[in-house]
Amino acid sequence: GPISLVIHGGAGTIKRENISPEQDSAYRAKLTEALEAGYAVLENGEPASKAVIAAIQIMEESPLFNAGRGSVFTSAGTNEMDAAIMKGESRDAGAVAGLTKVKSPISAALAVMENSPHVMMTGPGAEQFAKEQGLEIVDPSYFFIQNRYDALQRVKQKETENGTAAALAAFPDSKFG
Amino acid sequence: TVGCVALDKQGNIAAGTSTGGMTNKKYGRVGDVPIIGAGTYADNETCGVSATGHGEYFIRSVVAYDIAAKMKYNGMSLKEAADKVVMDELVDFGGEGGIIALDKAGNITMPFNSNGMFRGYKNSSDTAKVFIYK
Repeated sequence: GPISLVIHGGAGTIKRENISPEQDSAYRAKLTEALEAGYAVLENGEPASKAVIAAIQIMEESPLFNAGRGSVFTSAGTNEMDAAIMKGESRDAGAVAGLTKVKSPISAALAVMENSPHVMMTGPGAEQFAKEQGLEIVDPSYFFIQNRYDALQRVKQKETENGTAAALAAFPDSKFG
Repeated sequence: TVGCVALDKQGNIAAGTSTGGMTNKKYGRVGDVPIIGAGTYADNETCGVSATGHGEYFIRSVVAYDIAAKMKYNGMSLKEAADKVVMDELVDFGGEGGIIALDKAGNITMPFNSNGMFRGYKNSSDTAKVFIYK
């Protein structure tokens, strides 16, 4: 049958005037790389779940996107990642939440789906499971990206200047703090 | 947040999503990504979906499953169901973001109600296409 692959790298206040031509090119190149990686898996006749992993891991390893290495910072100044995967033929699913040191969160979700009797695992337990599954564990500093950290500091500065309530009033969906 | 939905040669659909969450999120906050049916869903009979946006709204609207359910029980096409959920219901509810989805025939849709969404697709009849803005 026909093969098909679709990806996203996040949505939000993305405005043409706020993205330089260089950033625009970088995003398009990385999205294309992810598409090609996933599609190549499908062309080889391999399962859709494997193509999903291939495409997402390209984006997880890029600091351009809010996942894996490009993750934003929590109010505590840490990186906490979530991921999920699901297969349509069996409706098997796996999910992880609150990971801080698994290099590829989507691979942890896959491991939960394929190698555990559970659907979702969280926090230290999920990380212990990932480690037992042989997934790559990294120091949390692997996820540190300066501009993401600077973004957290700007939000905290607004809170300091205006108070949390005022910050929430301006951005009610941002759940500041 | 990043996501991918794929249809393989055997006609199987898979969907996945991975995220770093939200800047300045509080301890223990979990968004829609790992909530099966909210941010991620796949069913060969209907579609696969990966979402991105304000997670709390996507959880309360069970966005990904709702698109599949509209196809399954209302007979809607993928595009009709996705547009109804993302461009109508989610907007009325106040949730901002978008989804990518594909069905068993390989049809693709990528609606979003925010300013932009990094997105792209490739299929048997098209080269890789990527988009950012509206």
